[in-house]
Amino acid sequence: MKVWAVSNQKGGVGKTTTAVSLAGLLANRGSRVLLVDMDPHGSMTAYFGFDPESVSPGVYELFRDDFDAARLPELPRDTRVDGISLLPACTALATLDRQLGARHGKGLVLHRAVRQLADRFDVVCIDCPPMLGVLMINALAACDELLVPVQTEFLALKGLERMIRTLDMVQKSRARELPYRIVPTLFDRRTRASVDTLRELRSRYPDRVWDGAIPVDTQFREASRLGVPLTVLHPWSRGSQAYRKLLQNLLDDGDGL
Amino acid sequence: MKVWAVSNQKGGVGKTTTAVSLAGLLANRGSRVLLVDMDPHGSMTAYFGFDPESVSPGVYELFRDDFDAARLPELPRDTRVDGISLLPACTALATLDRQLGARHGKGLVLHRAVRQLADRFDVVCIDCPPMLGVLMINALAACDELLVPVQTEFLALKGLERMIRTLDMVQKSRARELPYRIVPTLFDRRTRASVDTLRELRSRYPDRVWDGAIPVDTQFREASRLGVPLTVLHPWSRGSQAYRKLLQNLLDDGDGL
Ligand SMILES: Nc1ncnc2c1ncn2[C@@H]1O[C@H](COP(=O)(O)OP(=O)(O)OP(=O)(O)O)[C@@H](O)[C@H]1O
Ligand SMILES: Nc1ncnc2c1ncn2[C@@H]1O[C@H](COP(=O)(O)OP(=O)(O)OP(=O)(O)O)[C@@H](O)[C@H]1O
Ligand SMILES: [Mg+2]
Ligand SMILES: [Mg+2]
Repeated sequence: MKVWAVSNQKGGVGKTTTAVSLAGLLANRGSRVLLVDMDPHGSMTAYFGFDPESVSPGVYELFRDDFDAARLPELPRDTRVDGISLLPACTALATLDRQLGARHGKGLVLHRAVRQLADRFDVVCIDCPPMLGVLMINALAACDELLVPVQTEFLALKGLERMIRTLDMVQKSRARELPYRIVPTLFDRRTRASVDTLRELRSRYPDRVWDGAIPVDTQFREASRLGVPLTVLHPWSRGSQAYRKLLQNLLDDGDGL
Repeated sequence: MKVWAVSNQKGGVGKTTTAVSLAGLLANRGSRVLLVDMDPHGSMTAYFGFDPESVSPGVYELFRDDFDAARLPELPRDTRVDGISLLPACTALATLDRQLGARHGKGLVLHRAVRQLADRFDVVCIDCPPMLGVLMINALAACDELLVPVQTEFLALKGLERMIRTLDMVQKSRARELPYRIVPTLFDRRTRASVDTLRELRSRYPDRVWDGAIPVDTQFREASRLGVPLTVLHPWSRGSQAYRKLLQNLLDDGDGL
C-alpha cells in the first residue's frame, strides 16, 4: 500500500483537485483507493456529495479518546466513483487543536489507522487543510511521500520556502525520511508571471520539482459541479492528461503498485 | 474609523487580494489605512516584502500575556505604499490555538488593540486565515463589517453555506450585529460554471451579495510579484475597476469616511 499526502499552507493551490484527480486515474486502472479528508472545511467530502457538518463517523472520531479501534473498518465509505472510498472530514475538526492544547501523543493517530487498513487499499491519498496544526502534522507523519502543489505565481515561491522549512521541522520528528515532490499547478502559459515562476521553480529546486505542470483548465470547475473527478469525466482534457503524466512519474519513481 | 474583515474558510478565493486592493484604493484617496494580517502563512505580510518567519513585533505579540499595551503604537509599520501601514503576521501564530487550549478570554484581543489605534487610521482591513480558530474569531469580533469573497464555482456555494453557519454562531457571541457582504471573485464570463454560479449566488442571497463581480485578471499576478496593489500599479485594469465599484458600494452603504 502506498500512502501519499497533498499539502501546502497556501490556500487554493489545487490540493483537493490533485488528490481527487489522482484518485480518479488510479480507480480507472483498477486500484483500490482511499481518500482521506483532513480539512475541517471538508472540500473533498463535499465534492463527493457528503455534508461536512453532519457526516459521521469520519476522521474526527479517530481522535476521540474513546474511539474503539475495532470500528475502524466501518469508517471508509463508498463514493459515487467505483474504486474510490472516502474517510470524510467534519467541521468539528477545526476544534481539535484547542481541545488537545498542550497534550502530546496525538501526532500518529492517522498513521496507525491507515496501517490497519493496509489489506483493503492499494493507495491512500490524504488531503490537507491550508494551515499547520495537528491535522496537517498527522498527514505528514502518516504518508510515505508528499505532494506539494504550488501555484505558478510569484508570491507562491515565498510561501513555498516557508512550507519547506515546516517540512524540515517535521522531518526531524519522523523516523523515516519524508520525500516530497513539488507540483506546479494553475499554469497559464499566456501569462508572463506564470512562465517566469515555473522557470524559477525549476532552477531553485531542480531535484524536487516534477518536470511537468498542471495547466489551467476550466473543465475542473465543471467536474466539481458534478462531483466526479475530471480524470473520470473527461479523461482526455488538458488537465487530465497532465495528471496522468504526474501519476506515471509517481509510479515510475516508486516500485509501481 | 471603519473596521472591515475579509474572511472565508475556503482557501485561495481572493481574501488577501481583496484586502490589498481596497487598501490601495483608499490610500489613493488620501485615507490612512491599517492592514492587519491574521494568517500564520503571512501572504499579506510577504506581499509587502516582510518575512513572516522573522518579522517582529506584530500580531503575535498582542496575544502574549506579558504584552505591554503601551507598546501598541510601535506595532504598525510603514509599507512601500504611502498611506498603508501593516500589522504583520508571523508563522508562530499557527501555534496559538494549541497554546490557548481550553483558556477563554482571548477572543477580544484584536478588538481592543484596534480601538486604541482609532485616532491614527481611517480604515482598518483585517485579512483572515482559511481556517476557523482563535485568529479568525478575533477578526470577526473586531470588525464592523465583513467581506466574504466567494469564488464563482459550484463547490464554493456549498462552502459558503458552511461559512454562513459559522457566522451565525459567532453572531450570537457578539454584542453588535455583524453585517456581511458576499463578494463574487475570480469571475470568468466565458465559463458556464462561473456564469451559472453567479446567478445562483444572486438568487440564494439577494440581500447579501454585492451586485458586481471581481473578474479574473492576470495582472493581479504581476502586481503581487512587485508587491504593490494592482489598484495602485494599474488603476484602470479590469480588476481595479471592479474593486473601485466594490469600494464605492461599501462607502455608499455606510456613512462615508
Ligand atoms: N488546473 C486547474 N485549472 C483550473 N482550475 C483549477 C485547477 N486546479 C484547481 N482549480 C480550481 O481552483 C480552485 C481551488 O482548487 P482546490 O480547492 O483544489 O485548492 P486547495 O488547495 O485544495 O484549496 P484549499 O486551500 O481551500 O484546500 C477550485 O475552484 C478548483 O476547481
Ligand atoms: N480576480 C483575480 N484574477 C486573477 N487572479 C486572482 C484574482 N484574485 C486573486 N487572484 C490570484 O489567486 C490567488 C489566490 O488569491 P489570494 O491569495 O488573494 O486568496 P486568499 O483567499 O487570500 O488565499 P488564502 O486562503 O491562502 O489566504 C493569488 O495567486 C492571486 O494572485
Ligand atoms: Mg482543499
Ligand atoms: Mg490570503
